[in-house]
Amino acid sequence: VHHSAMSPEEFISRIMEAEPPEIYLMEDMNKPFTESSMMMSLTNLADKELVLMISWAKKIPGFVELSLADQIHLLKCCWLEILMLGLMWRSVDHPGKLIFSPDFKLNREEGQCVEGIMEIFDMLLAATSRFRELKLQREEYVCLKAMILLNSYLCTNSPETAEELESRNKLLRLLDSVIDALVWAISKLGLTTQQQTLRLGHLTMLLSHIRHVSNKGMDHLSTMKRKNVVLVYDLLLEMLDANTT
Amino acid sequence: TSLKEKHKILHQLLQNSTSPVDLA
Repeated sequence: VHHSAMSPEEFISRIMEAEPPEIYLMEDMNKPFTESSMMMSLTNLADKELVLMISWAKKIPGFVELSLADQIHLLKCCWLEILMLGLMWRSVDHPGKLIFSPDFKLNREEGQCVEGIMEIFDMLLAATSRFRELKLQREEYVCLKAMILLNSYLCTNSPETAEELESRNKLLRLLDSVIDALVWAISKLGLTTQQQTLRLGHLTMLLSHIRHVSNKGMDHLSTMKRKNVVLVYDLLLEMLDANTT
Repeated sequence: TSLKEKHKILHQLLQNSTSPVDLA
């Protein structure tokens, strides 16, 4: 069934099924962390998650119908935002902690060992607290994640060729489906019409904070790489270079 | 540099029908 013919319920069901499995860092933690060991753990985990993220994106109804260039651009623009929203979701029931994976959980204070990361940890914890206040639901979370992916590149390019225009139109229709799905998910919560409108506004406004933290995180990772604190390789290197060149 | 060359791994993962979990 094409996504345009799916009910919001079916669409959400498909993106719930696309959710990546829980991922483990599977490293022996030598605490206390050094600046280098913490950065290596964070980047190793990110690299593993990125591979699963590509698989997740391909399972979002309609994503693989976009041009390959659009698929690449969308992923390279939003990958850190997606990782951060996933982190917030895992951490939402653990105030003051960041649950990077079931075997890699950090307190705010543990960020002290990496220069400049406390500021980012605090932003991540603040956004997570906001999701906690809003009692974010799983259905809403999966819609927001798909929205981040599909919205990431919208204001960066303007289509020129017929193929680009076709892909852009498909992308806009796909965003419509995701917005419909989020509206439907909110409508199931037993709120008044006004409360539903406000909730939609509050949830989508949080996306601008996530973009902001992601930009900060990208700058931080680039600095750590430049100073040789951390060795960045494979897919993560490709994504990082894409954002810094 | 073409998009394909600049994003070799990403391009491969997007085009590959093999589960990325296997590649990881």
